[in-house]
Formats: sequence, structure tokens, C-alpha cells
Amino acid sequence: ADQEATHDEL
Amino acid sequence: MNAFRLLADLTHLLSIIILLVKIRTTKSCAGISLKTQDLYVLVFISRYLDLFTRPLSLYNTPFKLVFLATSITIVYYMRYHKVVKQTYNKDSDTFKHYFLILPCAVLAFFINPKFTFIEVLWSFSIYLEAVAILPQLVLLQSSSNIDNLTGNYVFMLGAYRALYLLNWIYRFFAEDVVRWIPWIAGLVQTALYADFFYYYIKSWRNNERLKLP
Repeated sequence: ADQEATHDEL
Repeated sequence: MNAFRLLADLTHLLSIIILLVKIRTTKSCAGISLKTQDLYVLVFISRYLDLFTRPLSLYNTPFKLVFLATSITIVYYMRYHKVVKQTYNKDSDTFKHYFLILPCAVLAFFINPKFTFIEVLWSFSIYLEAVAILPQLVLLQSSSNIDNLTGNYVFMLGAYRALYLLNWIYRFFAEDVVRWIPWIAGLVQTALYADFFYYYIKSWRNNERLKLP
């Protein structure tokens, strides 16, 4: 599981 | 994208529409906390700065613009509209919401995905959103009679983040995505609505007026 910093949620 | 996420965003949008309808049709913001609305403007501004830095998204970008525009409009109405601002319960909207901002900022400074300006502000907005409803809930407790639109507004607002929790559970199992910051903040945010949900559903089932102790 990755803690991606890109925010694809609102 | 999954059904929980779509339903969550639509519920969030619906809550804002309900509030705008209430203010525009009744020309009144009685029972609405201006402090909570101020905090939401801060939440959206600090969260959606990436509108300028990241590629636009067909789904997210319109939502971000609508959330920013509506939250600013609501604060404008409550502060400057000559009729609406008279109906603001200034003396009961007493929560010291500035005390919420600093701890969220400090927490964001230390706990964030990446120590960059955008990410720290994004974390700040996630933490602030979790507690932004407090002034509104406190105001409801002191309100003698809560009008239906206000009750529905707060319910939808709480329901949207609860749906996001389902979305995160789905994404954890389906896409193996882990996001501790919004997860924990979202849990705290939804937990704050727990007693409101209880009294709201009770009043809805007994078909009686919503009343918080």
C-alpha cells in the first residue's frame, strides 16, 4: 500500500 | 472512482445546495453558524490550491470550483447581505473557532505526506475540516427550534464524510490505497456527528421536531 501524495479526492 | 465516492461528493454538494436554498428562500441564516462557514472557506482555499499547480480533472475541478464559490457566497450572504445578516444568531454563535485553527496548523506542520507548502496546507485543511462543524453543533444545542433545512444540511454534511469512509475501505481492499491522514481525520469528523445523527434519526422516526440536549 502506498501513501501517495497526489490527491485525487476532494 | 467508485459509487461510495460519487455518492459522497453528491451528498456534500446537496448539503451546500440545501443551505443556499434555505438562505435564499427564507432570507434567513438563523441557526447557521457563521464560524463554521468561515472555517469551510478556509478548508477549501487551503485544500484546493492545487487547482493552479496540478493538471485539471474533469470531475474534481468543477467540484472544487463549486465548493469554493458556494462557501464564499454563503459567508458573503451571512456577513453583508442586508436582510440575511440581521438574522444571524451572533450572540449564540460563541464557539472560539480561532482556537481550532492553530492546533490544526501545528499538527499539519509536523504530520503531512510531504513537507512542502501545498502538502502542509492540504493536511491543515484535512484536520480543520474534521473540527469545522463544532461551532455549528454548539449553536444547534442552544437553538430552541431547529428548522428542517438546517437539520438536513447538518445531516448531509455528516453523511458525506461517512460515505468517504466507505470509499476508503473500498479503495483499501480494491486498490490497495492507504491514506492515514484523511482516514483518521475523517473518522474523528464523523464521530463528532454521532450524537447529532442519533437525535436527527430519532426525531425523523418519531416525526417530531429535532431537539439537541
